[in-house]
Amino acid sequence: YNLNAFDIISYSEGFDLSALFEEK
Amino acid sequence: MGCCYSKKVIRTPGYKDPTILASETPFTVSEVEALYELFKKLSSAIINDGLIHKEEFQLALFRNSKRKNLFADRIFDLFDIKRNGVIEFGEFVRSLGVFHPNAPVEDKIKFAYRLYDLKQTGFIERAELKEMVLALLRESDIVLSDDVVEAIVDKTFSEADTKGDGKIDLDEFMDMVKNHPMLIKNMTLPYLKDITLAFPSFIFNAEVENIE
Repeated sequence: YNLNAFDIISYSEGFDLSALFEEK
Repeated sequence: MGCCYSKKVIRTPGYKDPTILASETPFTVSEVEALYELFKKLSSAIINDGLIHKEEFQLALFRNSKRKNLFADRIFDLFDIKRNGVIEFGEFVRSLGVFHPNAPVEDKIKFAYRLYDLKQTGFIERAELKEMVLALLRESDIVLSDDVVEAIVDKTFSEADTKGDGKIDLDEFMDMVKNHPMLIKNMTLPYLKDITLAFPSFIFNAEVENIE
């Protein structure tokens, strides 16, 4: 499996802080 | 002769002088003031006390104050530098500074490393890596057999753990990120460069006259 575990983790929504800046 | 108008602005408990914060982070004074506008919005979403509580952080990230997420929890804990359960304005700016496009890559790697060091032992252990992969899979509804997960974790671990001592230390993690820069893609928020455009109202609340 040519996947890196850290790469997989980095796709978590919890890691995506750009959502902080979105209009609610 | 004094002016007839004096602006009285109420600041939140953790408010810090934007000039000081700008000197300690990649942000300009105007950007810190614009971040304050964002901070006010986030910190008043549920409890209007000028502090970001975990529920408010979750609400901002997921539009749901109850949604649990391992990585959001870890980021909140790292932003909460004083470890008092809330994020103050100074903590917010200093932590977001790491995500600025101009922040040193080394700071970004160190932050990601601390994030992944779930048990805060100073090392990333194999069990932690597997726990994080499983958490991501649960979150994304992707089903992989335990054998596949084990194989992915094994491969990553053997690549990273160059000293072969069963744990990934910061130096090893740094080497791996140097070989795979995309591993820290989420540590940069391009949006932070345009923060003053997103919150132009900072001009009306600014205490510092900007000459930048």
